[in-house]
This record gives sequence, C-alpha cells and structure tokens, in this order.
Amino acid sequence: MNIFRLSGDLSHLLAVIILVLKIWTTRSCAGISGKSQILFAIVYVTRYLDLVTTFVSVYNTSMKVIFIGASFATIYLMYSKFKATYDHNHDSFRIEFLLAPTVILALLINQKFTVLEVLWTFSIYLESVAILPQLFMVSKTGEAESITSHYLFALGSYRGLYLLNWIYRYYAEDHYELIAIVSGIVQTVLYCDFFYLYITKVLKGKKLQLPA
Amino acid sequence: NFHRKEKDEL
Repeated sequence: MNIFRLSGDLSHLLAVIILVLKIWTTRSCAGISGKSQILFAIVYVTRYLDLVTTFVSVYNTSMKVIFIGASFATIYLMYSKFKATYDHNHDSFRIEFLLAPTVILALLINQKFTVLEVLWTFSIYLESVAILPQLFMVSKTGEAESITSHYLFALGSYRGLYLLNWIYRYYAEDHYELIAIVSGIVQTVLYCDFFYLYITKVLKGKKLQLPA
Repeated sequence: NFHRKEKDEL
C-alpha cells in the first residue's frame, strides 16, 4: 500500500458515499445517469468475484463489500425508491456500445485466459468507459448540480491517483499491470474536460454549465 | 496462486 493508492481508494469511497447521500438526502436522482451506475455495478461484481476465493486483507475485503453495496444501493434508489425522479430522457446513452467492445477486447487481450482473469480484464476495460453515459447526460442537460460535480471530481480523481500509484509501484516494487495502466489512462483522460470545468467554475462557486 | 496475490488493488 502507498499514499497514492490509499488516497485513490479514499477518493473513490468518498465519491460513492457522496452519490448515495445526494440521492438519499435530496430524495432525487435528477442529473444522475442510471446507466453509468448499472455499468459500475457490473464493474464491481466482475472485478470482486475473488472476494470468495482470495483474502488479501480486511481493508481490501471491506472496501470491495462497500463498493458493491453502495453501487447496488444507488441502483435501488434510482430505479425503485426514487424512480419518479429518474431522468430517462437525458440518460439515453446506448450501453450496449460499451459492453460489447469491452467483452470482445477482454477475450482478445488479457493476461491469462481463465474465467477470473478475463472477467477482471473485462471489468478494467468497462470501468474506463463506464462514466460515458454520465458525462453524456451532463452534456445533454448542459449543466450539473454542484454535488454531482463533486461526485464526478472524486470519482475521476481516484483513477488519476491510481496512475501515480502504478508509477510508484513500477519503481519501488518493479511491478506493473499494463492492462490496468492503459485503461486507467483512458479513464482519467475522459474526465479532462470535466476537470477543467470543475476547477475553473465549480471551485469558484459557479454552477457547472457546459458551453451550449 | 502467486499471480492472484498480485491483484491486491481494488
């Protein structure tokens, strides 16, 4: 464990907590993409299957349980409890266009052709594009509530911090996982324009408005 | 099983 990975995990934890709290306290999931949340649930389930086969640490296991729990709680809130506030019209990204290519890519490019490894690889590829429906929705609505932008900033930062963790592990432990690194770069790059808007607008107290 | 151990990241 290193400071980059720990702060990345905490940023990720903060993001999922912000999201659940935002929906629970405002009793509304306006502006949130349910499709991205479904993709995240698939990411966590396919990546954390080793919960039942490998015990790494209490920290590792508890974080995995929290991420899976929070993502299903969010989906429950969005598609059941507060489904009246779910914005179907603006959440129109076709997630099949993300699922099919990532499944195919995981079957073609992976470390080992075993069930766990291919599912883990699929999860890594899917996570790198899972935020697209959410970013697409923000671009369609043209704006985002500030709490939603804090959620996106924390979520986007987590994988950016993981990039620093991988650089550290490469030099300190001579260990690297190329599939995770390339996907992590793609994932973080997708947030770049959002990061720019967040830093230049939201941090100055303005609302996140996309140029029309 | 060592390889699986390497997957110690979330």
